[in-house]
Parts: sequence; C-alpha cells; structure tokens
Amino acid sequence: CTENYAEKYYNRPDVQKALHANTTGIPYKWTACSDVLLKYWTDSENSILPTYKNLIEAGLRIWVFSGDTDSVVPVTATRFSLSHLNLKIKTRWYPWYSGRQVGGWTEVYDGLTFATVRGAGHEVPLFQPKRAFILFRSFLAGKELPKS
Amino acid sequence: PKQREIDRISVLPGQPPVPFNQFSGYVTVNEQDGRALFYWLTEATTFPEKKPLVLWLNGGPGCSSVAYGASEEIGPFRINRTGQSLYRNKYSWNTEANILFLESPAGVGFSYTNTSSNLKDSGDKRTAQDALVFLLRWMSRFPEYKYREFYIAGESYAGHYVPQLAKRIVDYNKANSHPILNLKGFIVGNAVTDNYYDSIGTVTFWWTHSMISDQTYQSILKHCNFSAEEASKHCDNAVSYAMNHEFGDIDQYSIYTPSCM
Repeated sequence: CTENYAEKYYNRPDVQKALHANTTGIPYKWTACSDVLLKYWTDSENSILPTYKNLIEAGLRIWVFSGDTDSVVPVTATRFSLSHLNLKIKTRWYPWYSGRQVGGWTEVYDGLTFATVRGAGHEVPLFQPKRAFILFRSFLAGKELPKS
Repeated sequence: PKQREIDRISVLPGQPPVPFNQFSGYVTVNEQDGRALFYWLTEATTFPEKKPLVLWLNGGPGCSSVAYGASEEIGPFRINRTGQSLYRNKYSWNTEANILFLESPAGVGFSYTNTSSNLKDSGDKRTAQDALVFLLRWMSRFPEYKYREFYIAGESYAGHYVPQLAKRIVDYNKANSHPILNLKGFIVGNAVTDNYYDSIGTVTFWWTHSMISDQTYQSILKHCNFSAEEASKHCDNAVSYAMNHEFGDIDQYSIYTPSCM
C-alpha cells in the first residue's frame, strides 16, 4: 500500500513548500497517476524494437531487465520481444549472484544485456532492492553481472 | 544558476539528516501552452562531482510521478505509513550516481500545463520532445552536469519513454558539434516493448504460472489478434473472464506477495 503513503505525504502543504512544488496552485490533488492522461493518451508506438536497433547501432549501452513475478509486463513478454531483435549471443545464459543466492539469470548479446531479477515484481527495486542495486551498479560500471 | 540555489532543498518535513544535496522545482518546456515539468535531483552521497547523472522515468502512461521511482524504489527516502516522516533507503541508487527524477509529461504529479486540453492530447511524441527540452534547459541551470556521463533508467511504460528520449538525444547530438548531453546508455525494467510480442508473452506467463485455465488460454489465443489496433469483443470477453473470474485478488504486479487491502 506504499502508494497511499505518497498520496498523504506529497499533498501536505509543508512538503510542497519544501519541494518548491505546486507553486501555481494546480487545480487538483497530487496523485501518483493521472487517470486523465492514461485515458486520453494519443500516439503510442506499436513497437520500440526498431528504436532499439537504431540505438544499438549508435553504440549506447542498453540493459533490459525483468522482475520475474510481475504478470503485467512479464518476463516472458520481454523475452519474446527481445528475441525478435535476433541479436548475437556474446555471453551465454548464466545465473548471476547476490550474496550467495541466485539474484536472477542473464544473457549478454552484441549491443544489449538482458537480466531477470528473481522474486521481484513490476517495481523491481521495491521488491528486491539489493538485487536491483547490484544490477544498477553493474550497468553503470559496464560490467557483466557477478557469476558468484 | 541563480535559480539553482532557489531550487535547493534545505530539508524535507520528517526527513532524517543526509550527506547529500537535493534540489527540486520547475523547468518550463513550452511557453505557448504553459507546460512545466517538475524535477527532483538527489545528488550522490559521495563525490557527486565525479559521479554520473541518471534520469529516472516511471510509466503508466500518466504514472511517471515521484510516488514510484523516488519514493518506493530507487530514491534515498521511503515514506512511512502515516505519511508523516521519511526514512533512509539502504539500497538507494544515489550512492552510485546523481539521480534526477522527472514527473512527466505535464499533468502528472506536480508537473502542470496552463492549457487544459494538453491533458487530453498527450502522447509518446510530445512527451519525448518535452523531456528533451527539459534536459537542455535543466543543464543551463545545473551547468556542472554538462558533458557529464549521462544515463536514462525507467520501468514499465517508460519502456517507451526511455528509448524514445534516447533516440531524440542521439539525433540532437548528431546535429550539434559540441553536444552537452553525454548519453552513454539506458536501462529499462519490465518494459513495454512490442504490443504483439508482449501480449503473447503475457498470456503465456498467465498460463505457465497457473493464473488461468487451459480453456481460457485457448480462448484468448483463438479470439485475440494481438496485431490488431482494437481487440474484438470475443477477445475482450476472454481476457475479462481471466481477470475477473480466474486471477482472484492477487497483486498482478507481484503475483506471490500479499495485495494491498
């Protein structure tokens, strides 16, 4: 229910003052999501895969991860989509470790790293903060995830 | 830079003492419509001048607010149950980088527009364009971050936002001899990627994780054309049956943890 805590905190006038927020008197409460925007969203690309191809060619470091207990954008959805990039495998599928536990699984392709985070839902850092932190640190360092 | 000091956060209500700087405020991204985006920068806990800059975006669309990334995922603080105080996040990502949270597009969270029709004509394109304008203008306020190693991170519908913004930055940089946005890469989680393949992968997950019956699985595969713009009535019925009669009261975002009552 952590979303409810945010709704309380960010609607406090003293918090908004400290954040220099809501300085124009927005005519509605602060909410975690805007239902109006969601309902009337206009253009949405059918597929981002062509953009991935473009950005891989541009030489960006690209990591894609999946918390494997999410059923909204599940790991199988991401794997199915990424598989259609037809990328060449650089480092074959292996379990990566956090502490002495398997933190998830990963495979490194030419131009993209895919990793799962074991036991994490849609908001990976909420459910598996330590594993998400290790993932982020490896990404920033440009290093493969720890093999032990 | 004067605005930078105005944006400095001295302390948030209920906040524990912290060894890092924070700034927050608005950057106007469209004068004509009066669109302004709200940002919150939590600098790195050590040597911020040496650490990369990471922009974090949540998804939705319409949910990229500080409720998620900043307050329950990677930010330095968690909000306590009563909403009265904050406590430290032991695995905050600002030990490794300067984390910039952005409420986007206008209409989300504290980000606003003076043209109410903007709330009903937002989309991928304008969101990416406004985010690029935000970054360029934000860099004028925080010139120390120009040319700094820069990454974008996000989750969910930010599977659109992040690559689309990255593409605009790459194209912008190509057109400028001395680009200030030193984009090195991006990382996305549980990312909306491809409507057709995502949909097949999602229904497969529901079946392989025993959330739906064989009968429903077969019915969805039979009636749903995932490459069509609109779902058929039969498809909608099959998916609705799954959600309303087979899933039960689970948290679909985390199927093995208790749902919020």
